[in-house]
Amino acid sequence: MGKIIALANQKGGVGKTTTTINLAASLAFLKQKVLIVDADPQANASSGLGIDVRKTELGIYQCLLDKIDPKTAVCKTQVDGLYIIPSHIDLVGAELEMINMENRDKVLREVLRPLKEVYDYVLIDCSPSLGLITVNSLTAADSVIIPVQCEYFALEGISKLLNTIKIIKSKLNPELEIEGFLLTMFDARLRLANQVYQDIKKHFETMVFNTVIQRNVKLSEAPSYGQPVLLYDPESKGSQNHVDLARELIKKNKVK
Amino acid sequence: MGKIIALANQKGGVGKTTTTINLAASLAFLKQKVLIVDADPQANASSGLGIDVRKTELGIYQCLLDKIDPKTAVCKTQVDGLYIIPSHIDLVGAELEMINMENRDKVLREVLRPLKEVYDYVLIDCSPSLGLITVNSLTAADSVIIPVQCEYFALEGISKLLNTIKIIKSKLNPELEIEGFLLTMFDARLRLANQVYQDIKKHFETMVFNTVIQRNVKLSEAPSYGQPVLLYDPESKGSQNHVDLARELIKKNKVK
Ligand SMILES: Nc1ncnc2c1ncn2[C@@H]1O[C@H](COP(=O)(O)OP(=O)(O)OP(=O)(O)O)[C@@H](O)[C@H]1O
Ligand SMILES: Nc1ncnc2c1ncn2[C@@H]1O[C@H](COP(=O)(O)OP(=O)(O)OP(=O)(O)O)[C@@H](O)[C@H]1O
Ligand SMILES: [Mg+2]
Ligand SMILES: [Mg+2]
Repeated sequence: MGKIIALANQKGGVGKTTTTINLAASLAFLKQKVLIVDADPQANASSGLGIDVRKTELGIYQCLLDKIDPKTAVCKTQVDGLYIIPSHIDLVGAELEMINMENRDKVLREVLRPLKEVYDYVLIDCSPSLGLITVNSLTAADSVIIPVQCEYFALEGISKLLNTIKIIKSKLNPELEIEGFLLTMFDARLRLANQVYQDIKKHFETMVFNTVIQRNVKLSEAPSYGQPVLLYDPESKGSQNHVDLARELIKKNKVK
Repeated sequence: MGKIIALANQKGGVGKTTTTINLAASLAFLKQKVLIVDADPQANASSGLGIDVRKTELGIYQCLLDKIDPKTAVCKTQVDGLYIIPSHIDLVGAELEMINMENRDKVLREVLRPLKEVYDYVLIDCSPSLGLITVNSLTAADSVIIPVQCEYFALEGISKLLNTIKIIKSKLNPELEIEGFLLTMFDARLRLANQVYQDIKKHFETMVFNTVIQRNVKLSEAPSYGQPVLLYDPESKGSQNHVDLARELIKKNKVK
């Protein structure tokens, strides 16, 4: 039985997509079978893995609204063991269309139910919002990874996100847990980054991943080649950090 | 008659709020009377100027939904000549509440109409989405500044944003112009940053501001003190860049 993990934070640009792509690729490298679900209309996870979203006919939009078999929307990637259900710009309209559906919060959960049997990990990349698609993602997920950029504005949004998670856990998805807080774009030379790191560790202690993702330009270059950093530059710090994260995640979940 | 300018880009973390706060403060420093409208439920522009959003009773939410006189929601800031209508977490719910309103796209335009007479510039900080509040902001605006982070994913979203602007211009706001593309977090040492810079200049030529905002840690430290960078560290590169931007904007608009 696979585990469904949402990558969520309504603060923009904190590393949700970068973590989704590179954690998924690292898990596949460690012989896990992994599916990415791109639940962001920007479709960055799809294009960051070389999928041309203008050419894909079936994606998450069709799974949510046309009720197609989700297995028909799964695409291969350049990484063995890593698959993706791509996004599409149309997804912007999906939220309005889903508003009047019955059980509108649980649509994605039903879509992913048959896929849980097939994959070890399903990672859902969320958009920078707490709208209906993100609520669907948190309702479908077993747990959530919260990427936190080591900056002031990123700290501010955490309490709002935790509030939303608490509401979803009480009303829609009692199983929802926090997989962990992940510090991203960390630059040890900056006082602010160290301050944010200390703050998060103090507040959330064991809920913070030991692995910290450091700022590394290879992580921002890789998507322009349609590759995870593991393929683009396996020796880079960015690559090592994400493999460490994958090992930490597997170890944490084996224990249970 | 003042000018209303929206800061918009659905890509997260590209510098919308940082530009709003520091461009507004720089315009005020150059003797302009400026109002910020915080149209993002994250309320980063409000907290970045020292406003405690948990304590403010009146803000943009009340202007849009309770139809209060917007002048009663205007707060002073630490900068002479700079005022703000703060945001509030409740704004997340506003989009759903506005869906069934008549002229739901033009609500903010009506709210801001009396304020145009009072201020030289009104800057609207948008959230990382193309939802109803951002549509309201683009419908109320005379022009839009598009902050573009010098990264690959930031390039990808531009065509979608330009599409949305075109639709709004044809259906809701024929006056809407692009004030300019603003390159943010530029680090001249990075090949990727220079590549994105060349791409944008090639595609959009004169529509790109001459001023480029460089990556500068003072810009990300300042909001934790509730100050624009002009007050926090006036000698910093971040401060100089935003004053240059303000001068360029004033010059461009004087000519007309
Ligand atoms: N550790 C890192 N080092 C350097 N650059 C990074 C790192 N992590 C992410 N980036 C870059 O920072 C930008 C923001 O990251 P990303 O797009 O993954 O964030 P996001 O949270 O998914 O954004 P959005 O809120 O728009 O969905 C991207 O251009 C990405 O390439
Ligand atoms: N030129 C810069 N140099 C260094 N840091 C910067 C710069 N511009 C912005 N930042 C920092 O980068 C982060 C993202 O910027 P900001 O929050 O302004 O973007 P945004 O587009 O408003 O994000 P959102 O999409 O969440 O609204 C912030 O933590 C900010 O302090
Ligand atoms: Mg993303
Ligand atoms: Mg912002």
